[in-house]
Amino acid sequence: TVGAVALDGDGRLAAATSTGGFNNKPAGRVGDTPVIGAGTYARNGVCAVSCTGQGEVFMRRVAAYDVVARMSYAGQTLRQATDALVLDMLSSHRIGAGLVAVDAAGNVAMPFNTLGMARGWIAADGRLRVATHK
Amino acid sequence: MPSPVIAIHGGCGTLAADLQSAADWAETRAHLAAALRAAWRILAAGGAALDAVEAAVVVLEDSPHFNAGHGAALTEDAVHELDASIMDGATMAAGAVCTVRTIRNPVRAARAVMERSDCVLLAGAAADAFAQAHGLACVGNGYFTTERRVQALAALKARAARGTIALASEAERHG
Repeated sequence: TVGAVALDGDGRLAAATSTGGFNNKPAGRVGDTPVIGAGTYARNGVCAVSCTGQGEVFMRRVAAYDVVARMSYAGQTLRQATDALVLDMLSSHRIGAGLVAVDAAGNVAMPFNTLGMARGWIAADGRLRVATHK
Repeated sequence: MPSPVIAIHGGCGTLAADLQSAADWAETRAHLAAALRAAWRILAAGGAALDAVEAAVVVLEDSPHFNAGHGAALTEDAVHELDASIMDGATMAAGAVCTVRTIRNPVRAARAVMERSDCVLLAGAAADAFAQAHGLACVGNGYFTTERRVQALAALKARAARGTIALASEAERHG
């Protein structure tokens, strides 16, 4: 699975995700990636989220939207909301999970509970960074 | 107004070092950087976040190193069924496709669904036909196949035949 989140100079937020699913998956199986609110979500003024991991749990937990809800209704920061989702909630299901998210102020969060996640970001300083492991 | 930002992922998992050669790891990182640059060119020129995320995902779909587009995992029937979505936080518009088999860049089809249909999600052969009707690049299903995925499927099926699939690693299961 691959994904991207962005904040532009006019303050607009967007998210996109794309996947092949998983090795040997049943024909017709669909995971969280194409389900808005599960694998992908964006709301101006709050944040944009793109998820990766075992999709069934992300769907049942409406994971991408959960980040937006935690920030909108519980006043959590991006970091608090994404860590709670990935490191607490999804980890309790004992599944591999990760996401990238950016909020309206340009803060970036990229938590994952596996040994690695291929990821990259360019923030306000304009510096390009790429990483694969912790 | 805030400074632009782009962040991307290429999937999470064991990312075991022995799963790829050093050259493959280097190319994986190079393709991540290329995806960031494709998005940054848009953002730095005052472009929209929506265009930036689409551009970044297209680069990753075209890379053989990620489980999306070219390089995607194989189903139990040894074919590719791909899923993608996109969402514009400014308008709350969204588009998605699932179980498509012939769309070279599924994220572009997701955007077409968002902008040129009344739907949010289109599925299967109808989504493939929608993409073709809207002039998106279409390919044979084999375009998405890489040797690495063929071997991964064969390894998991061999485990199933031996009755040891429960011992399969995360990497074997998900790739």
